[in-house]
Amino acid sequence: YSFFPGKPQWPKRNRDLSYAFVPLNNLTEEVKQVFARAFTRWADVTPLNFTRSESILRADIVIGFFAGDHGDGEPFDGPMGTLAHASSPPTGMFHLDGDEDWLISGEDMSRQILPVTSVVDLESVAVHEIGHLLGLGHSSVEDAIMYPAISGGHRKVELAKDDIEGIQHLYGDGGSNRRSETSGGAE
Amino acid sequence: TFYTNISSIPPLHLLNATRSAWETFEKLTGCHVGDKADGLSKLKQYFSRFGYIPAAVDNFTDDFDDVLQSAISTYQKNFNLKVTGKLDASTLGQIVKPRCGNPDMIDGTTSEMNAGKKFRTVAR
Repeated sequence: YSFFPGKPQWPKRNRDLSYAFVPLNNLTEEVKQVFARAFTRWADVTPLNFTRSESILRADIVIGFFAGDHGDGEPFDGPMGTLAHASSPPTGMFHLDGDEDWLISGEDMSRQILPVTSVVDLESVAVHEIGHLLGLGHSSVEDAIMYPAISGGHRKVELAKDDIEGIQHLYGDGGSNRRSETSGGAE
Repeated sequence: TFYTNISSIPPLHLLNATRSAWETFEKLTGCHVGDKADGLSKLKQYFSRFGYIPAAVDNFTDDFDDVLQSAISTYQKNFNLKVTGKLDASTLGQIVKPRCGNPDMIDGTTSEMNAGKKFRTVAR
């Protein structure tokens, strides 16, 4: 696992984080639930909590879908290619490429290769980018959520050991009621 | 577009993916240092985007030079590929995969993925 330079993280006084969606996207409740599930995966192994807010002005994290050049100096590149990007703490910027075809899978499947390679599993990308929002960099462990690439049709949403060790290095494990350090991730 | 299950996904030709930005790189298979090939400048932009080429280097030519060879070797280390410094099929197969837009390296030098780690081999 790796971190951003200087190992930025959310301050101890701010471990109950709020997130909001850019209203312009008019996302359905079904899409928003995908992000809620993705946040829960990180909350399960840390002392962090995530709550949805309706105000992007007050939220710690703002999530939006944008196409092409969207003003942050990192333009998206059309279908496939770069899928999304997110900033390190405490900026809370999470952008996804509006030119992608996104698949909303059922929550029961944690790892799967679908027979279609032309759509991208939304929850897999969301879990990865939330890792960046919390302070993790990329990992060379192919099984890890923080591995930089994912093929169309692949679904990988359960945190691997590498991800859990990295995030608990930053925030601890949140106490016995949370999933312990040893569990998690397909062995 | 959001598809809520596999059966709702239209045939491939109706989807966006057929126009992936990086498919063109596959024609560079087999290139190595000393070659000149149309499209190498775009591949250098790719490596610069993900931090494998220092920001100070910005005149991207179609020459397969040392800067590109070094970027490829570091990329191969980070993605657990055989480190050849060449554009072999497995390396290009990895390059064209969709990915996160965040960089892997900082300015071509600093990484905490494989390329930045000193592997400690412990005699057991």
